[in-house]
Amino acid sequence: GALSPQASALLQTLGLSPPSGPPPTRPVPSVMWRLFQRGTEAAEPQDLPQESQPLPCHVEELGVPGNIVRHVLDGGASAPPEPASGSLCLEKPLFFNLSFLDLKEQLTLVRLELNFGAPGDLAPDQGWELSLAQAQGPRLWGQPLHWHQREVLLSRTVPSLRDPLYFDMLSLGLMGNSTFPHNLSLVLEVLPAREGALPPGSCSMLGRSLEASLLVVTLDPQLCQPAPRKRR
Amino acid sequence: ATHHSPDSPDPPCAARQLYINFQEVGWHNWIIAPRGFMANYCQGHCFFPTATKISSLNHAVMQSLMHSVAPATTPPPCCVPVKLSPISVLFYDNSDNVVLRHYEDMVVDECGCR
Repeated sequence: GALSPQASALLQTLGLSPPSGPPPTRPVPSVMWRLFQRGTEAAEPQDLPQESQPLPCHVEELGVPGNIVRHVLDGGASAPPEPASGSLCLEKPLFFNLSFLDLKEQLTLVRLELNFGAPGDLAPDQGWELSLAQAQGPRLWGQPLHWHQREVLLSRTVPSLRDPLYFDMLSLGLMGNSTFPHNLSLVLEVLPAREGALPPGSCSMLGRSLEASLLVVTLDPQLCQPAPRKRR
Repeated sequence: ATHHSPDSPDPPCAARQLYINFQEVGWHNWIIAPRGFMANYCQGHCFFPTATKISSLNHAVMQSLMHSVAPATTPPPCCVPVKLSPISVLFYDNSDNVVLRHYEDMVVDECGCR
């Protein structure tokens, strides 16, 4: 219901906004649980020796400064991949809504995770070539994907799609503090590294099992208090 | 919170227990973890000579001494947090993102006279 003035003031101080609907049902990713537990353990610095106390405003596990970590799912996950052109096995648009980014927050990590769901016996020693491109400009609805202007950001060959793959988007120079995009539109292309017939239906299965997500770490300097001065 | 009834005329400045339960403030649906946390608070007097035994600034000791000899001219020092710990909160934001925020200075570990 309506928030009391006290609750509104408290939420604003904590940089939180009241929920606008029923609680979401999405599961909490294991990486976020792990970071939370690490953060909670680190919050008991009293019983740690001085030199091994955690740095304030630092995400130790990820090795970057930060005090806000967000796990963002691919906004186009529910849309089925479109028929891949040419020899591509998969051509999948990925869309991330970054409108939550606040100018006073400094981006310190934007890590894309591609998890194909360890597709078991999908040609295990096939080898794959992945290409990630940034989709540019508006796309007319119904227009085939490959008509979409795109700029290739990176290409990588991987031996298998069994384990999750990580891409550091900041190192691609895609985002800097002055260029905060409100959303990130990418196109993922996957094709076998070697000729040879794939089991029938394996490419469409690949598209369905893909889970893409972004781990965004930012640092809000205002939330970082300077270390207390030692008492003279 | 644990309230200290004034059975002793001047309970010394110390941390008192205060547990904030997110369910009671209605945030349990979108705050994933923790369910709540021990925030604690400071309560008690900073009278002389007690103030000398609590982690107080030298000035606070002087002020408590002045208060003891001329209470009308100098108020006693204040009982405030002097050592605090951070907490991390895991919650859903309005775009269904799972967010982890780290807040400094959320738990009172120690009180002192200032």
